[in-house]
Amino acid sequence: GSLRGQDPGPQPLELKEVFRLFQMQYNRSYPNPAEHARRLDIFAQNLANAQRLQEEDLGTAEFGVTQFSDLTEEEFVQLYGNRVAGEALGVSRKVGSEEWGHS
Amino acid sequence: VPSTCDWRKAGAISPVRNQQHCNCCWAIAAAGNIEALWAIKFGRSVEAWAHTLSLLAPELIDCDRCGNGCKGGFVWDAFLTVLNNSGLASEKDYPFDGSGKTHRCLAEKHKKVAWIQDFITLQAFEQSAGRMGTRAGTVAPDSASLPLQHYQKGVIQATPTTCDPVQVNHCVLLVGFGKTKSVEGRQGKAASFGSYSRPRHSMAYWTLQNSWGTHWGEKGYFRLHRGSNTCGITRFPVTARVDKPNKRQQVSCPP
Repeated sequence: GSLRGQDPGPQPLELKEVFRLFQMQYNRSYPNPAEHARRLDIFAQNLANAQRLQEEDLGTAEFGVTQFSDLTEEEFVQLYGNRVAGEALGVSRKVGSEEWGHS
Repeated sequence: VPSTCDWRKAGAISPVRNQQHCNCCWAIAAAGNIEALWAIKFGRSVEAWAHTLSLLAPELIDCDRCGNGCKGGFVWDAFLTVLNNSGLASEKDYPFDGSGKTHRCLAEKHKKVAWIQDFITLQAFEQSAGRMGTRAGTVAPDSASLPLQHYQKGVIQATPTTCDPVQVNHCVLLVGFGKTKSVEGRQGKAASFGSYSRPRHSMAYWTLQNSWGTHWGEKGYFRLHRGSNTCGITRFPVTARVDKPNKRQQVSCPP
């Protein structure tokens, strides 16, 4: 049973209910209605991302609502990611020095 | 090399930590690696050492050579810090507050409870880590973090489009490996998506400890497919080396 053609995904009311449950489970509150609406949009986008991951995963993993579901990818990486090792080490640059004229 | 290995069962793995507002996965992974190696080499569980060992990250974060450990860092820098400070103080003496702020390095003020001899980067990780993991303990590899934002459970075998194996931006702790049973499932899902056809064959996986608390993933852990460099897990696998002191008298060059 794939979701494709069978389950259209959360509908608006359903989505709000799922979001409300998420807020309860992870003790999330937002300072004003505008922020609440913005986080709801992000939450919906994240559910879509999770669904895409689920469809493309070749293993047995399950993706869905987590404690990070109200964060954008950028916020998530900023808050919970790390420096990208390859960039910091310079390993993505060409090895060798132009001054020496050979690699 | 056995088909499965789980250092948690030997009591060698310290509890899952929560980095909170501090980007210190690198320090937590390094500390976890050292703790496990000490527990394995000296034959005592981390729990038994809780009062003396339970190293953590605060010293690594504060004493990082860039002095800004909550803005990210690298496992090898953590090991260099341990080598430069001649060891690590215990978490009891040097607590972690998770505020995201670093403090002045206080390493010199505290008694050292653990140290390392060296650290190494593993080559041919997916072949050697099993061997290393079995004999020597844990490994602290890097991984791409994005799919982990939405991960609930199971074995991730991502494609390069969903998890870029080059842009590794998270550090974790390898604690073991194994194989799924042939019908490990996606049934009974509540807040995840549909029941897709799942692999009927068994899957080899790495078991990794994350630093986002026990409410994330599989009680703070996750599993990555073993053998396909999923999420770039093979890129920067580093481990400390902890050996028993050499009791042989040192021989010096005769005059």
